[in-house]
Amino acid sequence: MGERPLLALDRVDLQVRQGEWVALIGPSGSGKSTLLAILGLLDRPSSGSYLLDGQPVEKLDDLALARVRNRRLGFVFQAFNLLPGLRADENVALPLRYAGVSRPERLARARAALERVGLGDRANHKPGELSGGQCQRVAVARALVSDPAVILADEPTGNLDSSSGAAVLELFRELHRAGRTIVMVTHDPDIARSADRRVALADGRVVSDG
Amino acid sequence: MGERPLLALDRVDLQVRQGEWVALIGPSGSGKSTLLAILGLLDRPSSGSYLLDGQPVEKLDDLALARVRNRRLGFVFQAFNLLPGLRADENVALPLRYAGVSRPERLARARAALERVGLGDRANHKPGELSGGQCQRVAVARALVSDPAVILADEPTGNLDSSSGAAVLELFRELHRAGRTIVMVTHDPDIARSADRRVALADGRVVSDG
Ligand SMILES: Nc1ncnc2c1ncn2[C@@H]1O[C@H](COP(=O)(O)OP(=O)(O)OP(=O)(O)O)[C@@H](O)[C@H]1O
Ligand SMILES: Nc1ncnc2c1ncn2[C@@H]1O[C@H](COP(=O)(O)OP(=O)(O)OP(=O)(O)O)[C@@H](O)[C@H]1O
Ligand SMILES: [Mg+2]
Ligand SMILES: [Mg+2]
Repeated sequence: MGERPLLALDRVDLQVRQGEWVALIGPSGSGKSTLLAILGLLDRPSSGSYLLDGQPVEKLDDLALARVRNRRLGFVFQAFNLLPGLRADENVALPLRYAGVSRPERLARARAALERVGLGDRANHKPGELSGGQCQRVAVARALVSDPAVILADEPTGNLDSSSGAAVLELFRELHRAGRTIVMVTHDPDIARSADRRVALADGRVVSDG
Repeated sequence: MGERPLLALDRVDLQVRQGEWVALIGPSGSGKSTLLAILGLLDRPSSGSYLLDGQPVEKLDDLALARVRNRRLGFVFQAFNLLPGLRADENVALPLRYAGVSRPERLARARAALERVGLGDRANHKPGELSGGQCQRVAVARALVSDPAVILADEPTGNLDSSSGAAVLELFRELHRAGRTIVMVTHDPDIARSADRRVALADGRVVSDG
């Protein structure tokens, strides 16, 4: 290994307007998940700044960050990150706990979200009792259950067949029509085509945007 | 939930000849990973039988099963299943430990396998220091390092961009030309087209084969 540190992102300069749908594309290892984690307040950049709704996030402490994250953002992780000990509906309901919603109401909303991704009949299965694509859809449902203004999705259809993938894409289109902001990492050119704009990364740099 | 048990697989009857490349396709939740786990001796069917190289596997105890698995099979897991505490080369070298190969030789072969999936320069990264697609390629390298006669791959390109995905597909083509047997679950129609034959599942049943 050389002495130069590895730059997962290199002088990335990006603006996303409210209501815009951006597809983030690029080769494996090009920095997409790293960028999405910064946008999702899950990671702090080693240099540079990030304004979310005009507010510089560097000024926020971890507690304030968590509050903004919970209120404004929904995140679909590339590896799903479901809690193995909780059922699907409990996993999906998690973001609503911090919002102070009662448990029966949380589970009702979670099951409605699971219905929308075709998993109404799997609500009481745990992740170990679900297929890979079903886990992915639970992760999508969890990101949407609190009806966030901004949705950050890392490869939301990577484990889905064309028909479940199309259903998830249709769900995102609906959210987009309702005015939500979407930043979606995808390797699928058809999915990238549905977005308003495609930002391409290579070796941590933005190489095209349009 | 009704009283009828859920059948992940339902009267599946399948023959795979030596050297054949089968693509296993079908909707999310249709039973593909369950079938692959049975073929990979990672799961026993609740009824029915499985002959591997003409030998009924029900007769083998867990130790004998592990030995056959290690000698004859390479498995790419849908969720990769890498050990987070080990580096990429150590993860890839694991199947060679049971084969009694010395440590320097194991690591040399592991690094060669990582080179073949484009990760020669990531050999000493741990899974937490790798992107999703890089983890997937480490899982592919691990399945191939012992040069197994049969390769079982569950969605080996689900997290890869078109260029890394094409490179992995080319690797499988090479193995196929060298006479290896491949059963590959995939959601990608292009990948399914490269196989000799496509077996489609729906609700646990084989619905087409050809
Ligand atoms: N331990 C379990 N208990 C109950 N149901 C299970 C369990 N494990 C899996 N299932 C169910 O078995 C069915 C088949 O699962 P499997 O993982 O084989 O599907 P798959 O075809 O690989 O799907 P995908 O394309 O989404 O990966 C799914 O509907 C799943 O919910
Ligand atoms: N903790 C770490 N230490 C060192 N390098 C890291 C670490 N985490 C990630 N990397 C490297 O940073 C680069 C960017 O990773 P990132 O996960 O953002 O890529 P990606 O574009 O999402 O890739 P993929 O499409 O495969 O998911 C990769 O080359 C990876 O090896
Ligand atoms: Mg990624
Ligand atoms: Mg599966």
